[in-house]
Amino acid sequence: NVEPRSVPVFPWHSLVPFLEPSQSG
Amino acid sequence: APSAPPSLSSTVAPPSLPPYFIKGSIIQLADGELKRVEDLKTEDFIQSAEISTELKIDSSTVERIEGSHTSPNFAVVQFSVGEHRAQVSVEVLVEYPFFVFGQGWSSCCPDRTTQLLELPCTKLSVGDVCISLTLKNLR
Repeated sequence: NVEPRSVPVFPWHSLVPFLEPSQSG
Repeated sequence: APSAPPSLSSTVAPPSLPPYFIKGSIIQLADGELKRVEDLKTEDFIQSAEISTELKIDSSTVERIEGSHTSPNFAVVQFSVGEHRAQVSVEVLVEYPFFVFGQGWSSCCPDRTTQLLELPCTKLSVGDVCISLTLKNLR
């Protein structure tokens, strides 16, 4: 017996990088 | 003069990219709508960021792309981020896809991205403007 597996759902913000300038003042 | 990319090793490392970049992955936008990763448009990110209370989209322009000193599988991409044009460098796998405004997924090595992820992808180039995220209120 094969149980149906739920399809993973990913949030949109996972797909784009979080580019944070280094805090330099 | 532009330097030629280093020849790749004959051994292919297993992909270590996040699973959500694989073609067919289901992505949930901020309004709850579900889309496949390959079907995402620029507007999807913009509208999702508008809904978000914490995140906003920045325009990050590719200033330089060069090979990594640590591994031929990696590239160092230098961005000019946001209105203040802050310089940010990231080291990523050459097949790591960035989303270019008005264009779609692009990577340093699109052939490898397509091979590993089946994600339609174009070549990331200097001058491309990528979507990146930052916090809406840092204070």
